[in-house]
Amino acid sequence: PGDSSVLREAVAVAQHHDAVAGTERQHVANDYARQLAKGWDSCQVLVANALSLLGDTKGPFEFCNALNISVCPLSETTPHFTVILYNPLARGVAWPVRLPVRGSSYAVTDPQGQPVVPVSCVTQRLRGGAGGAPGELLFQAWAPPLGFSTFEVKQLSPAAPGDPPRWPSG
Amino acid sequence: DPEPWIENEHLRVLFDPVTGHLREIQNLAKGFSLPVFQSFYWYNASAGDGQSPQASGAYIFRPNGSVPIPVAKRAATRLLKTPLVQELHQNFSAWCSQVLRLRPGQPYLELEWTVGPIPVSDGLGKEIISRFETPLRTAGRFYTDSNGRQVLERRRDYRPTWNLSQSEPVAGNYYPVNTRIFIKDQKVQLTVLTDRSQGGSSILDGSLELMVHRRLLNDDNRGLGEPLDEPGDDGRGLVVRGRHLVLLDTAVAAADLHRPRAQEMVTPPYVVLAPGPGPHLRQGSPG
Repeated sequence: PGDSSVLREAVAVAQHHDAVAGTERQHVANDYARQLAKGWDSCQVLVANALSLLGDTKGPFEFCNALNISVCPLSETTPHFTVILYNPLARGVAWPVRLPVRGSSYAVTDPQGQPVVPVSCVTQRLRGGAGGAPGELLFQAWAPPLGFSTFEVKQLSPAAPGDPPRWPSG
Repeated sequence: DPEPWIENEHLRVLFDPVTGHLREIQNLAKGFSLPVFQSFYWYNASAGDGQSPQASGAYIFRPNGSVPIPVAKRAATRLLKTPLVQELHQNFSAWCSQVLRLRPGQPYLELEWTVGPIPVSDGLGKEIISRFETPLRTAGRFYTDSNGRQVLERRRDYRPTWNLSQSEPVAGNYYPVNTRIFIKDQKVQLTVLTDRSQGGSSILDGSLELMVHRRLLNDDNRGLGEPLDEPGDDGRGLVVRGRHLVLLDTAVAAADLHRPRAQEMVTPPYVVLAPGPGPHLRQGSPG
């Protein structure tokens, strides 16, 4: 069962001026982070349950919390996956999706089953990201107001030769 | 590249071919441009001095001088252009880099900065800023938001509600920035959106700056009893990555641009992945 009260409690505790201003001792800051992370995890179970209900599926969902350093185990290792974009705003948005991948070319289809073009694969070498994948997949997604869009991604060709797998450092 | 640049249908961004710094932003839709220089600097955190024993610490920002030190005089750069993104990678030092990005359809320049671990082996605490410099005649005025809502005019070395005798020429002009800071003249406005709360100011006319990271070596004597020296998991110091969105528009139209962008910055769409064909949820519609 997912539970949003864990995060609500953690955010309530973090209303303390120390948490807001960063004037707490290090071990206290670490504990605020620990509580928030636990709350985050518990909310992700809640979101996964909601997605299962909406999609009549029990499929596992993966939340890639480290996309800002190009780490996402599912997109790095799976040749066929789905990207679900949830839009919390009250207006439709177009949104760039950028995922670490191992293949060198991919096909992306939009919620209507149409191909999304263009799709770009760029080498991650430029980024020096912490992820293990040699490249990044880019495509333009969109989502309706307060709604979801699902984009299906299929690898068309394996990693470009000579791209050694790079394991996350640290 | 003799004249490195990136562009999309809204903006063209030029870089200095020698130093790799941002040099100019052109608003293609409205046909005007603004020379904009941006780089990273650090204030030397005070450990207390003859004027006051007050050190820079978790509660207190007190640089020991008004002129920040450049992280580097130039950046090693790489250019990447694809149909979906044009970006210039800048490497200022082992602990300071940035990617400047333009994507089709996005009327702003994205700066993704990565700072840390801040070296302190020289025994100096450091407060890292990203500073933008332009020729705008701002007469000491700049604007910062309050909790993402009301924007207040700030004026250097001045307070609207009492006669300020300024004792800290830098720290005394820093204000909280939760979502945006901007400078403008009668015609043009340069706005920078933040993805988290930061300290910000305009220490020189035509410039604005945001503090992105700090690492200090002294307690500031406010009861904490330890310096703000976050070691991070590996004990070498925290590495922080964040984003600034830079918007250049006419002063009259600027709010139309920064308000929706700031909403997207605070509550962006959220990606969830599923293996295989995944669930068929209530379908989205283009746009």
